[in-house]
This record gives sequence, structure tokens and C-alpha cells, in this order.
Amino acid sequence: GTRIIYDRKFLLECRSSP
Amino acid sequence: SAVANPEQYIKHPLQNRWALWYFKNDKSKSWTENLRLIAKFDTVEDFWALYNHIQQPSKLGYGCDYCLFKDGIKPMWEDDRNKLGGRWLMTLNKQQRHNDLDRYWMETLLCLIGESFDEASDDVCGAVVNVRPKGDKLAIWTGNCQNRDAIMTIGQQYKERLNIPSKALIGYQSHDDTSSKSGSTTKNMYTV
Repeated sequence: GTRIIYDRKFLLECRSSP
Repeated sequence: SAVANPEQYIKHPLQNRWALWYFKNDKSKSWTENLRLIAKFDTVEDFWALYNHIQQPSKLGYGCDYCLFKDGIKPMWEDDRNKLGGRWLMTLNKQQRHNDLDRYWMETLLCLIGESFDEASDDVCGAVVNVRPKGDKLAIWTGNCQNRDAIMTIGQQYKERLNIPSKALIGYQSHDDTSSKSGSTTKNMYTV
């Protein structure tokens, strides 16, 4: 199956999103 | 009229559900009594809500640990998913508590929840940070110490993510060797 991968840049952007 | 953008309200699912545990060393209680589940999460947003809410490792007292493990795996050697496994271990010096510990721990968490090790991510059981007077420790636990390829992939990627210089080696030790050791050092099965 497919694996849900997030790179660090995306994860860090999610931290500051509303 | 505005069109709702799903990016703004749909949480981003993670590959795995994760459980964050906290260990506080209270000598009047047993080891398992000192281990507490803080929360579970399975989205990027819920991870940050938790992370932003709790103390950084450098603010914890001596003898305390955080453990992040896949849901269903207890953060102990005895768990069926851990007992054949081992850990990539990073031992920090005292100065690194101020310089590196919190950054390394966050990077470790991001590696896990983001599935940074591709297929080798299936071998990951969790990660542990130990806050200790002699020097703090960080580790990524994997499920089978014989899975050399997956373990090497994880070790190499982890070292790269933490920006550890290539000449500084980190070692992988089986839980079996760690639990049965007689001295203060455990032999490394693998190094990167």
C-alpha cells in the first residue's frame, strides 16, 4: 500500500498554521 | 462567494497512530507505575497540539524520560514487538543539554511521524529520550536486531537528519545485550 510520508519542512509549516 | 479550502480544515493523517509516554523516577513506586501514557495522536495537527503543550526534554528533571511509540507497543524491552529488537543510541554530553537536546528530540519525533525512513519505517517501534545527570540519551528503537538493511537505513538517515558529523559514530545495540550486560557499556551490533 501507499505510505503517508511528510518531510520536515511540511511538518514545521503545519506547526504555525491556524 | 467563498469556496472552502479543505487544506484549512482537514487534519493531515499520519501513517501510524502514536502514543507519547512519560516516565518519572519516583523510587517509592515500581518502574511500571512510574510510566504514564500522556496522549495518543494520529494527525500532524494533533501532534503539534500535544508537542506545543508539553515541556521540552531539557526542562525535565533527572531520571525522566519521554517515549514516543507506535500505538500498541509499550515502551519496554519486554513488549513482544521490542523483545527481539534494539536501539540506535545517541549519548549526549552535558553541554548538549543546552545546545542540542531539544532540537534533536524534535527532529527525532518528526522522523518518526513523517515516516522518514521509507520502508524501513515499518521496523521502527518508537523513540526514547532519557534525561540523566551523567548525560542525556536519545534512541530510536526498532523491532528486530537481525534486520540489518532496515537498521542501517534508519541509522544513516537519522544521523543525517541530526547533522551528526560523519566521523562521529553512533551505535546500535540489541535490547538483549543491553538488559544482560554486566559492565557499563554494551557492544554495538552496528555503527554508522
